[in-house]
Amino acid sequence: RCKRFRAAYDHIEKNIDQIYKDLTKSRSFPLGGTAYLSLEDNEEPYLDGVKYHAMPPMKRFRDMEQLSGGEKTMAALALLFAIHSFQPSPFFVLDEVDAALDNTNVGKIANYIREHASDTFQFIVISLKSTLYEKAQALVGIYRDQEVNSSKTLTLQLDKFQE
Amino acid sequence: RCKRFRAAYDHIEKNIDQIYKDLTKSRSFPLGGTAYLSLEDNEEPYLDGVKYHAMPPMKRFRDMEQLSGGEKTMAALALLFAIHSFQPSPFFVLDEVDAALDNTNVGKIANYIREHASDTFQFIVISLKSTLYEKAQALVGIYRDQEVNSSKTLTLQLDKFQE
Amino acid sequence: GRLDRLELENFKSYKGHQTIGPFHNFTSVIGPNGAGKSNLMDAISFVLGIKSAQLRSSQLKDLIYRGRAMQEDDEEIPDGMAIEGRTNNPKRAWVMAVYKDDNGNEIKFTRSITTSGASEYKINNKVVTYAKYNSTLEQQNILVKARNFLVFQGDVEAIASQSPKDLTRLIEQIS
Amino acid sequence: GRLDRLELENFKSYKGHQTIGPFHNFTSVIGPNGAGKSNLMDAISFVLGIKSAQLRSSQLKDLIYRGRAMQEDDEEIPDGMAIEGRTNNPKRAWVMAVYKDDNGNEIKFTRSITTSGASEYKINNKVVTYAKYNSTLEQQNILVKARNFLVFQGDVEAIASQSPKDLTRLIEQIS
Ligand SMILES: Nc1ncnc2c1ncn2[C@@H]1O[C@H](COP(=O)(O)OP(=O)(O)OP(=O)(O)O)[C@@H](O)[C@H]1O
Ligand SMILES: Nc1ncnc2c1ncn2[C@@H]1O[C@H](COP(=O)(O)OP(=O)(O)OP(=O)(O)O)[C@@H](O)[C@H]1O
Ligand SMILES: [Mg+2]
Ligand SMILES: [Mg+2]
Repeated sequence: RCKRFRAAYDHIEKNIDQIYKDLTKSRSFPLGGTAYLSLEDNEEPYLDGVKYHAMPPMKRFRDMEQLSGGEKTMAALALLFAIHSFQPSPFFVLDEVDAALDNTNVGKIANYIREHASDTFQFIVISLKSTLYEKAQALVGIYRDQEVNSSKTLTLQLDKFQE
Repeated sequence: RCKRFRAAYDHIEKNIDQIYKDLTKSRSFPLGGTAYLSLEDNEEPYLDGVKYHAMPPMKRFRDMEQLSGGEKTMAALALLFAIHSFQPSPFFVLDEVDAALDNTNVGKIANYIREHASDTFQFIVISLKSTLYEKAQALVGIYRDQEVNSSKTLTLQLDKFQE
Repeated sequence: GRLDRLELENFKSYKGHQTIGPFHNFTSVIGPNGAGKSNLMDAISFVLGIKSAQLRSSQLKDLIYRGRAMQEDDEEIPDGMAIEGRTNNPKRAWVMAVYKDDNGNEIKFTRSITTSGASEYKINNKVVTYAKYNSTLEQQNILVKARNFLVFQGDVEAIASQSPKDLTRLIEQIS
Repeated sequence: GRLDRLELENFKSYKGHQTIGPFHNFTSVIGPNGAGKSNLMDAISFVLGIKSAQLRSSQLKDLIYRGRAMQEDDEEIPDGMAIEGRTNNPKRAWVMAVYKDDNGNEIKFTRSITTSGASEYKINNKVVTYAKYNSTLEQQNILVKARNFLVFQGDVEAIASQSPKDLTRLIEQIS
């Protein structure tokens, strides 16, 4: 049990920084931010707690609580993707995770998903922001059919229209 | 005490429905939704609880918990504005209240604020969505000055540019 | 493997029988407020075995489509009688996820709500126990207990600031 | 009345002395993630007397601008000595709200954090008690206890689904 925990922890700890850098790097900060895990009590890793730290580019180390709404969202997505790298579930369902993100960060998430989506790693992403959904391969449009008082869906292939 | 409570309650109860209608009416639903307050225990109004009910246009009565994220946001803003009609604080500060709203609803909130903002009712609204901030009279732009590791602000009058 | 499509009947705001999909590698779900986007995520979560409390409902019956107003009490109309223009609310609902494994074989996972308000689980139309249903999902690396692959509306920020205990438990569940 | 402008010194991510405003009838605050928009709302809430726990900080000292990294322990450098390129983090911070009442008179509300980490309240540069400060705000219909006019980031939906007890308390506070 302890060995398996350790293997998961080590794997995530090794990958989290690069994933967070991929999500936070930009023209002005080509290196991106820094993220890592730390164990509160080293002897018995699964008895105590795993602490997650993320620092946006050019910001000093601060407690996760001091991060802004958008900064926390980026840190959270990096953690989820790092966990996935150890235990790859076949698909992700994300419901308006871009709500607190500015347009630049929405673009970064959209690019990351587009690059990583594959036959074995599917993304189903609910979003209100065109910067995100225009990058998808297909759209499922949901509308309310008032006549019958019911939700209905339409599917639209985007692949054909994207250059 | 009971008399003052009653006066506040009656005033808000009288105004909430019209405010909610103003926020939810549209071309397809010119009447808008329905909102009201109810008292859980009529004898001692301030002993028990005031329940808030809001039903989006053309939807059946349901528990507030069943409303979607965007529907809850519209109901919440209607309640805040109704409370303000009884006890008019001189200004409101709203931090990304439009995060869960689709573009149509963001537009409705922007119009409502523009119509109601005055010398005695000021709005300071933090937003990431252009549909909202382009309706403001002035913008306060905040940026990070990396040289000195500090937040800085710029002010821009929009009034001049709007037709 | 991958999720190919979803079929559902009378689940939340989706009346009658509907098919949703096919899902691509990157599919985005869009639509106005209140249309039924989160209800679609609830359908996916429900069919995987997630409890109704996580699906904004206090009991499974709340997940069955309700067309008529709540106030128009169901008890008034005897079962089977349809009053002019007003049909009764359905008493059953189900969701089926059509999944394709790495070899391209289709596995159909179905969960339904029976008239008594309990759950029934089927794999390829054969009724199975919850334990068997869940272990078949786990073979596809779908760990419902850990749910590291589902982010419900409004929950994303909390993932970054969860307590060390919670984060440890999550890592424990995936290891 | 109305809020005309804000002046602050070393408050959260705002280094040194800065003036923000003037505020119009409808002013929108914009900027990228992490720029300092919510910190501006925290400055407005702070100057009105809101406790630090509501401002994402465990103690008042956290509200003072910190330029250098937390890890570079403040204790290492004796007070007053500036190491090459590294100045010390400031020990004080204050925010002043310039308010104009209905007759156009300016009232300056100032709240500062002293070196000992306590709050100090001033009206038009004269130190007053918190009770006096708050009652002057109440005369302008600014009820800090009820806070029906401040909606912090992420809180809006909860207003619609608050419990009947909370809603009753809110109505009680404004009546
Ligand atoms: N059992 C049910 N039968 C019929 N309608 C239901 C049922 N349960 C919930 N609903 C309706 O579904 C709607 C909410 O849908 P949902 O939460 O999926 O919206 P959404 O598309 O996610 O919107 P948003 O963009 O605001 O988050 C509510 O208006 C609610 O009345
Ligand atoms: N005492 C302090 N000194 C210096 N910087 C601070 C202090 N407290 C918080 N910060 C910084 O302020 C930043 C957060 O700012 P804020 O929450 O205002 O962002 P925001 O503009 O609201 O962003 P978002 O759009 O993501 O909500 C954090 O990066 C944090 O490091
Ligand atoms: Mg939703
Ligand atoms: Mg913010």
